[in-house]
Amino acid sequence: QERSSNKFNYGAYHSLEAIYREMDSIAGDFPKLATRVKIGHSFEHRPMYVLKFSTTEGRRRRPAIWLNAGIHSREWISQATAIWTARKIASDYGKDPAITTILEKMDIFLLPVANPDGYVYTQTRNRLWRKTRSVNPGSRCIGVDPNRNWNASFAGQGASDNPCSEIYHGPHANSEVEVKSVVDFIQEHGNFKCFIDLHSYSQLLMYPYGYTVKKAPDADELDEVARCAAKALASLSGTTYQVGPTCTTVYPASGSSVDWAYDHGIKYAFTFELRDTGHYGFLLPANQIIPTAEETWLGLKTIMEHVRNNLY
Amino acid sequence: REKFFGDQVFRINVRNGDEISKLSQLVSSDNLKLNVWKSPSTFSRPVDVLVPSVSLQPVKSFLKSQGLEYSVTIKDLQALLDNEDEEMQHNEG
Repeated sequence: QERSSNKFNYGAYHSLEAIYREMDSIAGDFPKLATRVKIGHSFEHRPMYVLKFSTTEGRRRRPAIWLNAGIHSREWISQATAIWTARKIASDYGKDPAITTILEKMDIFLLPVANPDGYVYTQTRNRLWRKTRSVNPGSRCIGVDPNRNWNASFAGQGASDNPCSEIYHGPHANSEVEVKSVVDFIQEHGNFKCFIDLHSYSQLLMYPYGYTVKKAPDADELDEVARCAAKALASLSGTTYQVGPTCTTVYPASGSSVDWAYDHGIKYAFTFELRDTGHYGFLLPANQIIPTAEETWLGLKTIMEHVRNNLY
Repeated sequence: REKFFGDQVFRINVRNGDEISKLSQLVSSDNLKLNVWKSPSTFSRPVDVLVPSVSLQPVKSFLKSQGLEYSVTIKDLQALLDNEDEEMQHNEG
């Protein structure tokens, strides 16, 4: 009775435990579609859970989509959007033809909190913490920027070798166990076709590359898909997004998740910078969670439908 | 828990590479304890910086002396955080 009454308030920010409980609840409410899978642990040994949405019994590695959120812990709207999206995928399957046909051909993996230690730290000690909480030997400064730690032009431009910097890339690629857990899972699976990373803020929809101004081989197609997605997103509340390659849309950034995915054969790789454009920044009020999640969903669906229609 | 009483977020408009390098010099100074929310980039995007209350005056003087335009997007960060916290406590209850 409790499950069907579902007390989780999607219009509010939640603790890590509450998010993990809700993931479990979604898996319990939709046992034939959703399973909560532990893919690894954080530096401080918190579990890293993804929700796997699959209409098969996992017999084989179907083409798959990875939805990543919360890699920068202070960007709370990304974790909140992700858990809302999880419930949306499950409850719309069998009702919304788009998501139904996507799930009939592909699996979706959703990681709402890619940086659990950082997220807990923002809720207990410093709301503006961005990085992981790993210890840097020889330095008093803690943490690595988990979106500079991937093996994509690692330690290149747009990252710092100073452990006290917010964009510190870490001692080596995948040094952060949170990053390595995702890399190992995706490489072991071997059949991901799409990787989408949710961040905030600025209202941008970007695609590779971040580590170079060089044009990605599929840039024209990715640009077209991103513009369609931004248009769909804007159709709900008029929220306008800028579209373009990371490096020239916001700033150079080496070692990012999306560049790594693209360079490892995951063609449809996108970064969302969600609301807003700076009025509240990372402190987006909770009353904007659901409007943000609902508009983002239209953009995500546009991308996922394109992937479904263009499997490679 | 870290408190941010009186801290403010400045939105600084940079128009060229020279202004970006001046700003990078400012944000990298250790003693001002600035926290960059949106980094300087060469794509004429505004730069958002969290300025601790103790650094407000020196930062304003620097921006003025360099002719850098800015606005204050968040006047009291702690007030926003208190709202958020209160709401979370209420919701957890």
